[in-house]
Amino acid sequence: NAPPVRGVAIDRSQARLGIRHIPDRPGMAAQIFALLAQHRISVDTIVQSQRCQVIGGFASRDIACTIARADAPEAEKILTKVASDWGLGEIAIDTDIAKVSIVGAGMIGHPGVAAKMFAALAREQINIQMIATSEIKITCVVAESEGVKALKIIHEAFDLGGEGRIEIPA
Amino acid sequence: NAPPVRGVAIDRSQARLGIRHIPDRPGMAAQIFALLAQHRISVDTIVQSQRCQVIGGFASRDIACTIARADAPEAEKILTKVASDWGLGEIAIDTDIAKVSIVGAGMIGHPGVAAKMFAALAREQINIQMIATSEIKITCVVAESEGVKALKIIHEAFDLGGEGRIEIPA
Ligand SMILES: C[C@@H](O)[C@H](N)C(=O)O
Ligand SMILES: C[C@@H](O)[C@H](N)C(=O)O
Repeated sequence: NAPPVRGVAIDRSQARLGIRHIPDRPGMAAQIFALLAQHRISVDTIVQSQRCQVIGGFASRDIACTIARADAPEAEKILTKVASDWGLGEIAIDTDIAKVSIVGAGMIGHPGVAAKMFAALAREQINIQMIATSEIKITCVVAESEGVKALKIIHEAFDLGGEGRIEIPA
Repeated sequence: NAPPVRGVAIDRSQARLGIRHIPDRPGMAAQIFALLAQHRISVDTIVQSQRCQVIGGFASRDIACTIARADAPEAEKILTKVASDWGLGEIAIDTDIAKVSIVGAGMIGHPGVAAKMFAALAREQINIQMIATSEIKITCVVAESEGVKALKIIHEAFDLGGEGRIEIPA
């Protein structure tokens, strides 16, 4: 019976790109990510959640994604340039992040795996800034200085063996 | 050279559970998901993005996740019960959703895959409500009535063969 979680990874080579107040109508996400792709900027994690705001009468949402830290200045520049024409709000870059992920097969079938990862981080007072999940991966973004501590505490919490850790340095 | 996208799936058996204005300090996500797990409620996709608000002097974030539609009434009930003690904002359920996902190996290495999926949806005027990604999967939540149209347009956009579609009915 394979344990639901088989490894934990940390990636400190990324930055968070946040785009606020995107008009919530079809085509906006497409436009933003097409622009990044045209500039050869690979996007790793993308999260978009509930409507945050009704600004000036129309609904908008925020999107956050992670990109290579080296691409952050260009991403910020190209999006800031179109922000006013496209009706976007603030474009923000945060390079002070570490992306910590647990991987395993079929975690969906195990209620409590996400809670256990979050609880491990909470025990070390590590604040969770961003979350994205799939059946085989749960990703949390934390402050970069907390990355190694996060890796260790999750490693312990899930009893991972020597080969259970993967590090991508900054 | 395997195409980055090998299939598209639709799941109409889920509901979105949204929890607003969660005090942004360690332990809150853990507490919420531990409660759901205690009630045997499996959570599929979880997204948490930027800080939305500073409410009454402290920062808060929203979390959205998807759960089985059958679990929605109980999830809403148990979270509404603790909302005031835990300082949570509104607990909202939306059953009118379809979760559409594209799967493939190494999509991260292909800038533009996400943009292409979003553009396909935009062509049919389908609004994207929620987004979560990993290297092998990009998930969009759309209105349930748009689900089948979304499946078809993505299928076409990525030139998927007959075996490229998976449906999980409501
Ligand atoms: C906000 C953005 O995702 C928009 N809803 C779209 O479909 O493009
Ligand atoms: C909002 C919630 O994710 C909080 N930051 C936590 O770490 O639990």
